[in-house]
Amino acid sequence: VGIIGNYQQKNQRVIYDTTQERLGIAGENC
Amino acid sequence: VDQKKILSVHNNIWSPKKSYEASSSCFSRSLGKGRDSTALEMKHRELCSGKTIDWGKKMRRALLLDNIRVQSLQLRIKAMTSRTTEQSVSETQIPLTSGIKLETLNYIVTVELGGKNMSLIVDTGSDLTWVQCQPCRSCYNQQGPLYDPSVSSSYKTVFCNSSTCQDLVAATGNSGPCGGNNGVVKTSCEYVVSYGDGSYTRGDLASESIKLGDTKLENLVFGCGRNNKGLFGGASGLMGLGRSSVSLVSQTLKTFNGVFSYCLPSLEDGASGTLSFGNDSSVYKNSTSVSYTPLVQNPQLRSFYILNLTGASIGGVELKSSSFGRGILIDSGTVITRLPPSIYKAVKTEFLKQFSGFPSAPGYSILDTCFNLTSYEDISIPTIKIIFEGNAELEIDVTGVFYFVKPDASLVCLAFASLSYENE
Repeated sequence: VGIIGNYQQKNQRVIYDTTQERLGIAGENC
Repeated sequence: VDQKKILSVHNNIWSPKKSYEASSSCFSRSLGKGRDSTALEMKHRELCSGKTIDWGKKMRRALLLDNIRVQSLQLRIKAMTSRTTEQSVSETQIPLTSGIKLETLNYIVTVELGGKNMSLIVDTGSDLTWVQCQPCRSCYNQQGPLYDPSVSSSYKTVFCNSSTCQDLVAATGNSGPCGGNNGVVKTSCEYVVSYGDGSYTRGDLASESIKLGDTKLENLVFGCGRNNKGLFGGASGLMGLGRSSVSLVSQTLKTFNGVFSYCLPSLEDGASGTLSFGNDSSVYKNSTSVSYTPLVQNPQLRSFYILNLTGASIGGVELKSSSFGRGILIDSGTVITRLPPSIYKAVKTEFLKQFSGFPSAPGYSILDTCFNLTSYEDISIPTIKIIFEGNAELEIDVTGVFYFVKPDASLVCLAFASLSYENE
């Protein structure tokens, strides 16, 4: 198992907000 | 004498003149009218009042009011410039695709580096963005030409004595050979990045212009990789989206305000997701409502995105464990979620309870919950949800629940693994 993309996060909008120190998660059909 | 101007202290503007004191009217008179203009007489408001004036008191009051006026101007300027800063924050989107065509199981974006297209693996678990670079001492086979600094006018070397080179140590944990230069500071800053799977890249730190979607940025610090080995497929390099100062997120803080997001597409149908920089809410128009969880601060792990794992559920059944309430790293480049043993045990027990009747198979590597599903066409899998502080739920995509060790489905394992001990 090498550097493989994270299938578990598929079809999710994952928002990294380093200014407000928070991470957002929402379902999304990519 | 030519460099000085003489002020006559007996003739300054505060000297009241009798003509003003005696003035009976302070109304301005029209001084005449031209074809396109009108002239009005201007008088000083203090000097034309006609009253006896306490000049010391007036002076103090005037300076006080003057100060208030300056403060007011400063506030207005501050408000205007902060609005300008907000406006300068921009957004951009890049298609995010499977790297299968490049023989990597990771996700890929294409960006322009020094005007040339480069396909980069997206990784939130590391910091330095790098590409394979000419002349290359040892490079893996990549699709497309290597980046060639000799033909780029925007390529700049980062030297050992720069603060950027020093910051690299914090980001990569490797000092490179700079420390051994014995004061020879005009040498290029060499970097080494080693990944958890044994892959590595080493080369020279440099800066270059980069185009992300329609946004062009100058002087992005990146690694010019001269010696690279590992599971990078045919990609040109890697985009580091970690949290240290050399990461793309930190370097573009003023442009994108430290915000980025992605939607990872299904690999099978060649669909394209997006990697988005900046806080453009229109990106989320096709999403369900966003739930947020705080990023946990850990001074020893500044490069990583850490969340507080507070719960999990399998098929709607909430799991109980005393280990909930601890930090967990989130990384776009890791496929198997590792859990503390007590949480993993709870996940495994409940999953086996709900996914019963399927033939089991021997474990594989770190995966110990495996099945032989060759005789099934469709299977129903319990929904797995991971819950973070603030009740932010991540529902595991159905294709991420299992890891297909063998493509014929004779060995399919639950894509979760246990850490060795609770506090690992």
